[in-house]
Amino acid sequence: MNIFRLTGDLSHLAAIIILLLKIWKTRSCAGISGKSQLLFALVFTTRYLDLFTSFISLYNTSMKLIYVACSYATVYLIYMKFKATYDGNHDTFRVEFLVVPVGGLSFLVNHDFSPLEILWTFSIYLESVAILPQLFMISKTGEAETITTHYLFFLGLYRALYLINWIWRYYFEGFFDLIAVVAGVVQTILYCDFFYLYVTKVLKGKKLSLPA
Amino acid sequence: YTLLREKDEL
Repeated sequence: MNIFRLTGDLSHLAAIIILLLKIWKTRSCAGISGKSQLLFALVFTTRYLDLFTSFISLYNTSMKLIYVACSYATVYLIYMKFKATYDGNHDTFRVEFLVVPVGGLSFLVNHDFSPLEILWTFSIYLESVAILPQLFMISKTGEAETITTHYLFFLGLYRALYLINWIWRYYFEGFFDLIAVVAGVVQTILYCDFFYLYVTKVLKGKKLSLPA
Repeated sequence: YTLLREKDEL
């Protein structure tokens, strides 16, 4: 555990909590892509199946449980409790265009052809693109609430910090996982455009809106 | 690295 890994995890946790609180406090999930949240729930479910097979640390287990619980709670709020506020008309990204190729790729490119390992690989690939429905929704409506941009910022920051963590681990521990690193790079790149808008607009007190 | 490593990352 190094500082980049820890702050990455905390940044990830912050993102998840920010989103939950935003929906809970405003009693509305307007502007939030339910599809992205469904994909993240699927990501955590398929990745953390090792909760049943191996114990790494109390930290590891509790964080996994928190991530999974929060992602299911978020999906519940969007599709059940505050369904009336869900903006399904703008959440039109075709998720099968992500899930099917990612599923195929995880069968073809993995560390080991075993069920748990393929599901883990699937979750890594899927996480890298799971935010696309949300970004698509923002590009479609042309704007995002400021609190939603904070959520996206912490979510992007998390993977960027993981990249530094992997460089650190490569040099100091000889640890290197090509699948995680390539997917992590892809995931971080997807946020670059957003990071630019976040720094140039949101941090200067303006609302994030895209030119028509 | 070992192939069937324990996944300590989240």
